[in-house]
Amino acid sequence: VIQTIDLTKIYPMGEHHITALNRVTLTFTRGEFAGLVGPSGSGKTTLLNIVGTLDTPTSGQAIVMGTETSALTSLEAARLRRQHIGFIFQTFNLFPVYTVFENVEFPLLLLNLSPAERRQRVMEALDWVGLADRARSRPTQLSGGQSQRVAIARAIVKKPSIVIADEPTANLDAENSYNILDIMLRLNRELSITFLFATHDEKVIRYLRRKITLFDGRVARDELFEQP
Amino acid sequence: VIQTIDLTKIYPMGEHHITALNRVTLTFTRGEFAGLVGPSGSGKTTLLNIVGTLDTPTSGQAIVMGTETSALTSLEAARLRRQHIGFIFQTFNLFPVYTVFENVEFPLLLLNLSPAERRQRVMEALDWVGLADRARSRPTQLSGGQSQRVAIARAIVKKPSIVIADEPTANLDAENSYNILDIMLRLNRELSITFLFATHDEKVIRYLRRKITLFDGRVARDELFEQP
Ligand SMILES: Nc1ncnc2c1ncn2[C@@H]1O[C@H](COP(=O)(O)OP(=O)(O)OP(=O)(O)O)[C@@H](O)[C@H]1O
Ligand SMILES: Nc1ncnc2c1ncn2[C@@H]1O[C@H](COP(=O)(O)OP(=O)(O)OP(=O)(O)O)[C@@H](O)[C@H]1O
Ligand SMILES: [Mg+2]
Ligand SMILES: [Mg+2]
Repeated sequence: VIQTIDLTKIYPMGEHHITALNRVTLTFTRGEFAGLVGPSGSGKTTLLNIVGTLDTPTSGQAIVMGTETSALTSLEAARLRRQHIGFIFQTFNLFPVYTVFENVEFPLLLLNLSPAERRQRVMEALDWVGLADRARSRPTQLSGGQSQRVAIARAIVKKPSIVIADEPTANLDAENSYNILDIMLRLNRELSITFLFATHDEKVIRYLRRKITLFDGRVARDELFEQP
Repeated sequence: VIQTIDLTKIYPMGEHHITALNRVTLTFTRGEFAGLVGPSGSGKTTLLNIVGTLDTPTSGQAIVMGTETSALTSLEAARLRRQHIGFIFQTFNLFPVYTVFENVEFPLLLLNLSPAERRQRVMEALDWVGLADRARSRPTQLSGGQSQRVAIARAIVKKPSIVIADEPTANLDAENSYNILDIMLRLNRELSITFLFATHDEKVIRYLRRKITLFDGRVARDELFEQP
């Protein structure tokens, strides 16, 4: 469902350059529950952005849902994302002018649903993250962890084929973290939604069935784990 | 060095209101290494913002370095902060137009230092957080954890009397987290700098000599720990 071949990303920086990704070759099949770990600056966000079609490689290929992404126009990439990908950003990226409800409803506006159906799904997603009572608030009225939970609800509300989650528990306490991981695991098992995380959180790492360690833009390790 | 008396913060929200802090009474002495823990939305950031003079209470008092903060004009509050407080924000709040070097140099501009002295201190702080080689980069060219480390360097570069750190390790891997905690502990022991954290991170919690648990805007627990 996601494949990268010799994926490389280089940022020019004056006389030097930064090699954020260095010939990364990985394959993810449908229904995986995988995560990228590694030091700060090792390339996790860069890799997630490229397989999420939000960024393009310097060289190499990213193939998502059978489509070679560098061949896409930005309009086609947006359409691929809208249909298949839910993205939780490391910096949340909520719309500050809209309410929590409207932020979470946004991905559903392009599907053929009645307002009542949309409302039911938004409230279900907000229930999952424990924020149904804040539906009318705006992002500036939320704590860090509440904002992160709204970003999570928005990414999973349309139950997309692929959820890309960049450090989704960074600002969450343990109870909220485990609650959200349980919900994500259930979506993964019941609907075969593929989850790809970047994380520093041991609590998340314990849930992963596959753990890929990045170091200096390269794959240093790729391990599989049995989960009960 | 910090004292709160019946500190209360209420946000009006249509027909309801949110009581972010509910009669919080706490005293912090010079040289403490203390942290606030508690669920997402329990009031940690609100309390740090008020004792950091970035926000005012609805009722009750906050007394910082002997000054009752609600009596301050916003100009006087800014002066108190500049002189005595270093702040690490939950959302970093770096200046995107300036370089990493300039961001970290900013708190030093108001002290009587030569450019050479400022440069020496900025590079020392960047060394502490492992980013001396990125001095010329801008925040948009940094990873999440690199941005967080610049925010940390900026808060400690002038070795202020009080450092307020709102989830300073949220986006950091273990090695960077321990490195930064060791540096903060050393500043605390050598210079009696008072540290007040908000955190969900067990790695940080293990370093604290005092752990205050917030729940629903109230102090639920206040515990002291021996540290080797
Ligand atoms: N401007 C505002 N208007 C309304 N409610 C607010 C506003 N700012 C904060 N709140 C609410 O106050 C409560 C406490 O928020 P605070 O940011 O202090 O929590 P926190 O303990 O730092 O949480 P986290 O661990 O998620 O960062 C939350 O319920 C939050 O939604
Ligand atoms: N626009 C850019 N220009 C230059 N360098 C960049 C740019 N964007 C990212 N980088 C660099 O690429 C490297 C990888 O960044 P990336 O954000 O992928 O790291 P990460 O593994 O997600 O780190 P973290 O755990 O801190 O979030 C870092 O060294 C970063 O500074
Ligand atoms: Mg990242
Ligand atoms: Mg907070």
